[in-house]
Amino acid sequence: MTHLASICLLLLKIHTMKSCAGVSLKTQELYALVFVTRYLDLFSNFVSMYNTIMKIIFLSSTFGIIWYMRGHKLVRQSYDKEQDTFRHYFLVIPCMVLALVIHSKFTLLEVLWTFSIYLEAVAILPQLVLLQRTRNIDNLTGNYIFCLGAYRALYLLNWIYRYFMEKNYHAQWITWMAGMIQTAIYADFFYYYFKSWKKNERLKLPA
Amino acid sequence: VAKEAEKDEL
Repeated sequence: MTHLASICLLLLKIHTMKSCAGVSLKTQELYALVFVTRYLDLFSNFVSMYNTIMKIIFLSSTFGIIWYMRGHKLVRQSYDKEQDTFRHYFLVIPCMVLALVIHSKFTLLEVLWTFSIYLEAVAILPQLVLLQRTRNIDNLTGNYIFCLGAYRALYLLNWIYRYFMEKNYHAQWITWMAGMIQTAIYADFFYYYFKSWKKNERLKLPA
Repeated sequence: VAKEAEKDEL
Protein backbone atom coordinates (compact mmCIF):
# COMPACT_ATOMS: atom_id res chain seq x y z
CA MET A 1 0.00 0.00 0.00
CA THR A 2 2.91 2.35 0.76
CA HIS A 3 4.37 1.46 -2.61
CA LEU A 4 1.03 2.22 -4.22
CA ALA A 5 0.90 5.52 -2.31
CA SER A 6 4.32 6.48 -3.65
CA ILE A 7 3.17 5.90 -7.21
CA CYS A 8 0.01 7.92 -6.58
CA LEU A 9 2.09 10.79 -5.19
CA LEU A 10 4.36 10.76 -8.21
CA LEU A 11 1.48 10.63 -10.67
CA LEU A 12 -0.28 13.37 -8.73
CA LYS A 13 2.77 15.59 -8.99
CA ILE A 14 3.31 14.94 -12.70
CA HIS A 15 -0.36 15.20 -13.57
CA THR A 16 -1.26 18.32 -11.59
CA MET A 17 1.99 20.27 -11.88
CA LYS A 18 2.66 19.02 -15.41
CA SER A 19 6.22 18.77 -14.24
CA CYS A 20 8.66 16.00 -13.45
CA ALA A 21 11.37 18.28 -12.07
CA GLY A 22 13.53 16.38 -9.62
CA VAL A 23 12.28 12.99 -10.78
CA SER A 24 14.82 10.55 -12.20
CA LEU A 25 13.80 8.89 -15.44
CA LYS A 26 16.66 6.43 -14.88
CA THR A 27 15.08 5.18 -11.66
CA GLN A 28 11.70 4.89 -13.37
CA GLU A 29 13.21 2.86 -16.20
CA LEU A 30 15.04 0.63 -13.74
CA TYR A 31 11.78 0.06 -11.88
CA ALA A 32 10.10 -0.84 -15.18
CA LEU A 33 12.82 -3.44 -15.71
CA VAL A 34 12.33 -4.68 -12.14
CA PHE A 35 8.60 -5.16 -12.65
CA VAL A 36 8.91 -6.75 -16.09
CA THR A 37 11.49 -9.31 -14.95
CA ARG A 38 9.69 -10.04 -11.68
CA TYR A 39 6.15 -10.35 -12.94
CA LEU A 40 6.86 -12.77 -15.78
CA ASP A 41 4.75 -15.17 -13.72
CA LEU A 42 1.74 -12.87 -14.00
CA PHE A 43 -0.22 -15.47 -15.94
CA SER A 44 1.37 -18.68 -14.68
CA ASN A 45 1.43 -18.14 -10.90
CA PHE A 46 -1.91 -17.02 -9.56
CA VAL A 47 -1.63 -15.99 -5.91
CA SER A 48 -4.73 -13.89 -5.37
CA MET A 49 -6.83 -11.31 -7.14
CA TYR A 50 -5.14 -8.65 -5.02
CA ASN A 51 -1.69 -9.85 -6.06
CA THR A 52 -2.58 -9.92 -9.76
CA ILE A 53 -4.21 -6.50 -9.71
CA MET A 54 -1.26 -4.95 -7.89
CA LYS A 55 1.18 -6.43 -10.40
CA ILE A 56 -0.82 -4.92 -13.24
CA ILE A 57 -1.00 -1.56 -11.45
CA PHE A 58 2.76 -1.48 -10.78
CA LEU A 59 3.57 -2.40 -14.37
CA SER A 60 1.15 -0.03 -16.05
CA SER A 61 1.77 2.95 -13.75
CA THR A 62 5.53 2.72 -14.22
CA PHE A 63 5.17 2.67 -17.99
CA GLY A 64 2.65 5.51 -17.69
CA ILE A 65 5.18 7.60 -15.77
CA ILE A 66 7.88 6.84 -18.34
CA TRP A 67 5.50 7.84 -21.12
CA TYR A 68 4.74 11.10 -19.30
CA MET A 69 8.43 11.91 -18.87
CA ARG A 70 9.43 10.98 -22.42
CA GLY A 71 6.35 11.68 -24.45
CA HIS A 72 4.22 14.37 -22.84
CA LYS A 73 4.91 17.76 -24.38
CA LEU A 74 4.95 19.82 -21.18
CA VAL A 75 6.22 17.24 -18.72
CA ARG A 76 9.11 16.34 -21.00
CA GLN A 77 10.40 19.91 -20.91
CA SER A 78 10.68 19.90 -17.12
CA TYR A 79 12.88 16.80 -17.02
CA ASP A 80 16.36 17.54 -15.61
CA LYS A 81 18.16 15.59 -18.27
CA GLU A 82 21.59 17.13 -17.64
CA GLN A 83 21.42 16.29 -13.94
CA ASP A 84 20.02 12.78 -14.30
CA THR A 85 23.27 11.26 -15.49
CA PHE A 86 23.42 7.89 -13.74
CA ARG A 87 24.15 5.07 -16.19
CA HIS A 88 21.70 2.15 -16.20
CA TYR A 89 24.34 -0.45 -16.95
CA PHE A 90 26.30 0.48 -13.82
CA LEU A 91 23.52 -1.17 -11.87
CA VAL A 92 21.96 -3.57 -14.37
CA ILE A 93 25.14 -5.48 -15.25
CA PRO A 94 26.35 -6.14 -11.69
CA CYS A 95 22.83 -7.23 -10.69
CA MET A 96 22.65 -9.59 -13.67
CA VAL A 97 26.04 -11.09 -12.80
CA LEU A 98 25.05 -11.45 -9.15
CA ALA A 99 21.77 -13.12 -10.13
CA LEU A 100 23.67 -15.59 -12.30
CA VAL A 101 25.95 -16.43 -9.37
CA ILE A 102 23.58 -16.27 -6.40
CA HIS A 103 20.11 -17.68 -6.98
CA SER A 104 18.05 -20.51 -5.56
CA LYS A 105 17.40 -22.31 -8.84
CA PHE A 106 19.13 -22.02 -12.19
CA THR A 107 16.17 -21.51 -14.48
CA LEU A 108 15.47 -18.52 -16.69
CA LEU A 109 12.48 -17.32 -14.68
CA GLU A 110 14.22 -17.77 -11.35
CA VAL A 111 17.39 -15.95 -12.41
CA LEU A 112 15.37 -13.07 -13.84
CA TRP A 113 13.27 -12.95 -10.69
CA THR A 114 16.45 -12.86 -8.56
CA PHE A 115 17.85 -10.14 -10.83
CA SER A 116 14.71 -8.07 -10.21
CA ILE A 117 15.17 -8.41 -6.45
CA TYR A 118 18.78 -7.21 -6.68
CA LEU A 119 17.95 -4.41 -9.09
CA GLU A 120 15.07 -3.17 -6.95
CA ALA A 121 17.47 -2.80 -4.03
CA VAL A 122 19.59 -0.28 -5.94
CA ALA A 123 17.10 1.21 -8.41
CA ILE A 124 16.68 4.30 -6.22
CA LEU A 125 20.33 5.36 -6.58
CA PRO A 126 19.88 7.54 -9.72
CA GLN A 127 16.96 9.23 -7.94
CA LEU A 128 19.03 9.91 -4.83
CA VAL A 129 21.88 11.32 -6.91
CA LEU A 130 19.46 13.60 -8.76
CA LEU A 131 17.86 14.62 -5.48
CA GLN A 132 21.19 15.72 -4.11
CA ARG A 133 21.68 17.92 -7.18
CA THR A 134 18.19 19.41 -6.98
CA ARG A 135 17.97 22.68 -5.09
CA ASN A 136 14.24 22.94 -4.66
CA ILE A 137 12.82 19.57 -3.78
CA ASP A 138 9.04 19.94 -3.72
CA ASN A 139 6.96 18.21 -1.07
CA LEU A 140 5.39 15.70 -3.42
CA THR A 141 8.78 14.50 -4.66
CA GLY A 142 10.10 14.24 -1.11
CA ASN A 143 7.05 12.30 0.04
CA TYR A 144 7.21 10.11 -3.05
CA ILE A 145 10.76 9.02 -2.23
CA PHE A 146 9.87 8.58 1.42
CA CYS A 147 7.03 6.17 0.57
CA LEU A 148 9.23 4.36 -1.92
CA GLY A 149 11.77 3.73 0.83
CA ALA A 150 9.20 3.02 3.51
CA TYR A 151 7.52 0.14 1.72
CA ARG A 152 10.67 -2.00 1.83
CA ALA A 153 11.26 -1.11 5.45
CA LEU A 154 7.69 -2.26 6.17
CA TYR A 155 8.41 -5.49 4.30
CA LEU A 156 11.22 -6.13 6.81
CA LEU A 157 8.70 -5.99 9.64
CA ASN A 158 6.31 -8.19 7.68
CA TRP A 159 9.03 -10.80 7.10
CA ILE A 160 9.75 -10.95 10.81
CA TYR A 161 6.04 -11.35 11.51
CA ARG A 162 5.60 -14.05 8.89
CA TYR A 163 8.71 -15.90 10.06
CA PHE A 164 7.30 -16.31 13.54
CA MET A 165 3.61 -16.50 12.82
CA GLU A 166 3.19 -18.52 9.63
CA LYS A 167 3.57 -22.27 9.68
CA ASN A 168 4.54 -22.78 6.06
CA TYR A 169 6.77 -19.77 5.70
CA HIS A 170 10.25 -20.56 4.44
CA ALA A 171 13.40 -18.53 4.88
CA GLN A 172 14.15 -16.43 1.82
CA TRP A 173 17.66 -15.14 2.31
CA ILE A 174 18.04 -13.48 -1.09
CA THR A 175 14.96 -11.34 -0.61
CA TRP A 176 15.78 -10.58 3.02
CA MET A 177 19.36 -9.49 2.31
CA ALA A 178 18.38 -7.39 -0.70
CA GLY A 179 15.55 -5.84 1.31
CA MET A 180 17.91 -4.89 4.11
CA ILE A 181 20.35 -3.31 1.68
CA GLN A 182 17.50 -1.49 -0.07
CA THR A 183 16.30 -0.04 3.23
CA ALA A 184 19.84 0.86 4.32
CA ILE A 185 20.34 2.86 1.11
CA TYR A 186 17.48 5.10 2.21
CA ALA A 187 18.83 5.62 5.74
CA ASP A 188 20.51 8.90 4.88
CA PHE A 189 17.45 10.18 3.04
CA PHE A 190 15.14 9.21 5.94
CA TYR A 191 17.38 11.12 8.34
CA TYR A 192 17.11 14.37 6.40
CA TYR A 193 13.44 13.79 5.64
CA PHE A 194 12.55 13.55 9.32
CA LYS A 195 14.88 16.40 10.22
CA SER A 196 13.21 18.78 7.76
CA TRP A 197 9.80 17.54 8.87
CA LYS A 198 10.52 18.21 12.54
CA LYS A 199 11.87 21.66 11.82
CA ASN A 200 9.04 22.35 9.40
CA GLU A 201 11.57 23.22 6.74
CA ARG A 202 11.84 22.38 3.08
CA LEU A 203 13.68 19.12 2.45
CA LYS A 204 17.29 19.69 1.46
CA LEU A 205 20.08 17.17 1.14
CA PRO A 206 23.65 18.23 1.89
CA ALA A 207 25.97 18.29 -1.11
CA VAL B 1 18.25 -28.00 0.60
CA ALA B 2 16.19 -25.10 1.85
CA LYS B 3 12.63 -25.17 0.71
CA GLU B 4 11.82 -22.52 -1.83
CA ALA B 5 9.60 -19.72 -0.62
CA GLU B 6 6.32 -19.32 -2.41
CA LYS B 7 6.32 -16.20 -4.58
CA ASP B 8 3.35 -14.50 -3.01
CA GLU B 9 4.93 -11.07 -2.48
CA LEU B 10 5.07 -8.15 -4.82
